[in-house]
Amino acid sequence: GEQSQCGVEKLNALEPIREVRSEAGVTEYYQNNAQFECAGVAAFRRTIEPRGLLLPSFSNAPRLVYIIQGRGIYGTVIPGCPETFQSFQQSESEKQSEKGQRQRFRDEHQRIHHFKQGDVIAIAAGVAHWCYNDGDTPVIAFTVSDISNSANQLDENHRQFLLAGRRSSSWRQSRKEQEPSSEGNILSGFDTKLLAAAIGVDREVARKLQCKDDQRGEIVRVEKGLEVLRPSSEKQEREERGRGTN
Amino acid sequence: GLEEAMCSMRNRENIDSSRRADVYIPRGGRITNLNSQKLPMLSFIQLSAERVVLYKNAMLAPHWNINAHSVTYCTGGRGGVQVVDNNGKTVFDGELRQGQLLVIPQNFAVIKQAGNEGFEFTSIKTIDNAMVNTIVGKASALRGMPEEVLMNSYRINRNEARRVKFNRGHEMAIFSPRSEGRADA
Repeated sequence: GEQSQCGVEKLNALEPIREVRSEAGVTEYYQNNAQFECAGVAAFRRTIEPRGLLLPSFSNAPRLVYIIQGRGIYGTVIPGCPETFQSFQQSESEKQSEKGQRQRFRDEHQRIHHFKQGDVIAIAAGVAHWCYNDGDTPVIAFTVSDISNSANQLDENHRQFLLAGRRSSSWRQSRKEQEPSSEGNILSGFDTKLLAAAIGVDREVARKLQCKDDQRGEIVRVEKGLEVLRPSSEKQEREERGRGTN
Repeated sequence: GLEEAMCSMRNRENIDSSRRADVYIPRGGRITNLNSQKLPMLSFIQLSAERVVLYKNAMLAPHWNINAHSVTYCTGGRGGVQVVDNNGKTVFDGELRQGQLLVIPQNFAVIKQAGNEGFEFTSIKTIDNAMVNTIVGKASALRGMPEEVLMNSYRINRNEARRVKFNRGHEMAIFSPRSEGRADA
């Protein structure tokens, strides 16, 4: 059956035909035509402006991302993997006291990776991931999603499940007939009270997580820059190591 | 040789016994998984199973099935279930009672909460090693992200981000009603 869909008599070089603008970037989709159906893939190109954060999401198929330009950091959240990046801080009162050796927990999360131009990033189906441009130039990434892969048991449509934010209005306008109004993140579909109970927060915070009035799209601007735990550079690391002597 | 291997292969395993639970939370409930690591026969048929017993008013952590569909059959009690698709649209919001089943597609987000009688169900999953990604709780998606990512993704402050990450941060898969009350307070 799949082979019969490959009756392509002529191949064409393709350009992206539809774009979805967000606050700090754009995603350009290639038309889902016979060539893509034959190969069982979907493709898109994403541009993330400096200090742009691609909101966490996951999709129904594995994908490979090629970084055409720029650099940044990304995180994948894999179930069962420990939060191995941990930081601690000293409070001011503790710093001033003589017993100020006790450190307080600050944050912990799963591993963060750096990427730069020329890198290929593999992302498994159903695994949540996010990405941030911490460079001075836009990050441009080309992605192919293998929707005919055995890991995808849904239909052969590329489906992105947002964990935060909403799809931008330009997307809604261009696909008004197919998908009328509800294009929020997966948390927005839950009852707010139930979600609040599940997460263990009050309803106001749960409402914020649902992002029902968020118009920023899937790529948002981080005004002050994203400060996350990441290994220091080799020079800084040498300095850190050199501080203490036996 | 495959046929001969099949002849002697074990094809039965009990998942109802509480002693075989993989996750057990007092006052919350238990989860028992049966995958091809426990029963190698399942790697041939590419299916697996999960037995869940939720006590009164307990909740199964919001989650999605990473690599399989799930066919959930209620064997006892009743529970509220909400299922959300990739557009954030609620595709099921109702009660599942004894004798009823619900098909939950791969990657769709789910919350299940037991009623006053508890909620017991068995899910058959369409792969031999089904994986679940919880949204909140220990080893969950929100717990595994930096708090600054949460702050900027949801436009919340640092304290709110910490509550989102850690209020359920030490609870695994099943949330007991007692901890719900503590979290609300």
